[in-house]
Amino acid sequence: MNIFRLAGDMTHLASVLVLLLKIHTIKSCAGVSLKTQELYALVFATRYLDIFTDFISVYNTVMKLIFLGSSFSIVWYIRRHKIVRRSYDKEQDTFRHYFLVLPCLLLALLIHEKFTVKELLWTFSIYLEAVAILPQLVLLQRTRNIDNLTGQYVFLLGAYRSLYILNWIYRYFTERHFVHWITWIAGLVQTLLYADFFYYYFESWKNNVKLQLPA
Amino acid sequence: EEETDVKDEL
Repeated sequence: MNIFRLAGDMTHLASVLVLLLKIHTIKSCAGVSLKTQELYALVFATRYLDIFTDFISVYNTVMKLIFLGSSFSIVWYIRRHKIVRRSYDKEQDTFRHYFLVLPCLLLALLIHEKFTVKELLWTFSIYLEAVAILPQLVLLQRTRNIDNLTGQYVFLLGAYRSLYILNWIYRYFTERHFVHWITWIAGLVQTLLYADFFYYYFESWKNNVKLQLPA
Repeated sequence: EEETDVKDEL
């Protein structure tokens, strides 16, 4: 475990906790895309099947359980909680799941390391994670009015992706640990999706004004 | 072929 990986995992954890805390304490999911949250739940459910087959470390297992638990809780809150669900803006969150899920499924069937169920699901989850933030970014751009917590959530997620790339570079040089090129490409694509958001996030932070994305 | 991609990340 290197510092980039640890910092990446911690920002990832913080992003999820920020979102859960926001929803739980202010009982509102305004500005949060249910589509993105459902896609993340699907990402974790397909990727972490290995908790049943492989043991890596207690840290690894605990983190996987947290990500699974938190993503499904968030979906539950938005769909089922009687107060939270009222704040969900269904009209604005119109991105279609299958628009992202189907291409990722096809891509996983075409480009993968090994043709096994577990490996295909893992590859699918890598592709899907790369694009799962899109409904959230579209929603932010549409509503423009971004509250602090939602802004921080997206910022922390972007930070997590950037730190993972540094982690791969570090691991390559120190451990000769090769991350498969599928992971590299998906990771880079995912990080680039945040570039635009980062730009406006830092601008608003520098100028000390409320974060607003251009329409 | 050596095992290069151990999936120990999250």
